[in-house]
Amino acid sequence: SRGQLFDTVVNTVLEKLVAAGSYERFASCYRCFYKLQPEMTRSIYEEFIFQLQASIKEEIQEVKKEGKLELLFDSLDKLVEEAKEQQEPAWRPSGTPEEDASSAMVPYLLKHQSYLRRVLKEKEKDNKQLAEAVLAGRGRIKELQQQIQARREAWE
Amino acid sequence: SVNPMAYEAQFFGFSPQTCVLRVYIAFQDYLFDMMLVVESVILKKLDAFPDSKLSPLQIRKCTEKFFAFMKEHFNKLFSNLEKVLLQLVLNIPPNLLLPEDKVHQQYPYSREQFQALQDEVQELQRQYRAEASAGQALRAELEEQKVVQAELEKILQWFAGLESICREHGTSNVKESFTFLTQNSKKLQDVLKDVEKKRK
Amino acid sequence: QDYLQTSQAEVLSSKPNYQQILDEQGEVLSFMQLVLEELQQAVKLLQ
Repeated sequence: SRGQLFDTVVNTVLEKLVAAGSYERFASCYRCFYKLQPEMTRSIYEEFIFQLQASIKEEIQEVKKEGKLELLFDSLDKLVEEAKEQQEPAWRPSGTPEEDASSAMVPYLLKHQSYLRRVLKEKEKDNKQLAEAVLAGRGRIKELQQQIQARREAWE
Repeated sequence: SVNPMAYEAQFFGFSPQTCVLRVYIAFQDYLFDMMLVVESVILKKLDAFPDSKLSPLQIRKCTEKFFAFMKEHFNKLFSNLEKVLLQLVLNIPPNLLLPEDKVHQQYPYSREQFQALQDEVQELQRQYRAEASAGQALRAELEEQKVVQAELEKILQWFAGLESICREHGTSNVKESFTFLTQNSKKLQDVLKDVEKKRK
Repeated sequence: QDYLQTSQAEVLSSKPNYQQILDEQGEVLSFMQLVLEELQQAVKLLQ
């Protein structure tokens, strides 16, 4: 897993670094002091190596904590596992954010489109009924006008 | 680096290079700090040997020599570490699509298709608004019709009232009654004339 | 303008002039007033 790989490579570098910075190498660089105090040189070296490893490991833990690396590595491992079947290269951001963002809008627009189609159809249906009522009302009024006209003519 | 690894940055929330740099700095800083500690400890130990003739400058040279060796070695080690981290740990394989981008897989819309979809949604919105205002206009006409219908029915009632008054007074057909009345008046006139003549 | 592109454009664009219809009734009523006045005059005369 990515988490283990991360720890392994970092620890390997630390081990190799410590191996490279051997006591012999240390004593040969601090020859003048080593001649004067060989035991002290040895204990200073050991303390140095212990502290160096401890503080680097602690700092790496800090980096992992700060970046939530464990969590991210695990979820990335899962995503990689899920994408195993996928042979083709996957989509990647085009580099023009507004274009990518707009196509991320597609499902909402499609949803909005089908919603609008539905409500428009309902509204047209309502309006059809309203129009029928209006036409009936107009017919009624025409009828009343004709009745009044007939009465008027009768009196005329 | 040539490859900004933007997609990885989208996933991690920081660029892989930043992470690698943090690791590099962790090693380098602590190596440096520890060297200074070693040097200060040695200098302190030397205080106990005043006739050792070892000067701080000499110790400093030793420190620089050991630090330079360690740093050079570390840089060699680190270039491999960087490769492994960037290629195997902090990278997103090309076939992997992040969950938040699934939408691009499901809806691979080109710019033109997207524009067409947007246009259609706008057209639908416009149509819906037009239908809604048409619905309001139709409702308003129904209200108007109620008023007009009421007025017309009132007039018809008035006519009906007029006619029922006529009926109540026995003149269901005004025209006939009027003709009858006129004839009667004429007859009355004739009778009156007759009477006049006889009287003379 | 909006209406002309709706499903009921035809109905909406053929809306009668209700005010004119009411005005016409006003004319009927004033006609009736005339008739009744004449009738009244005539009946008075006959009387």
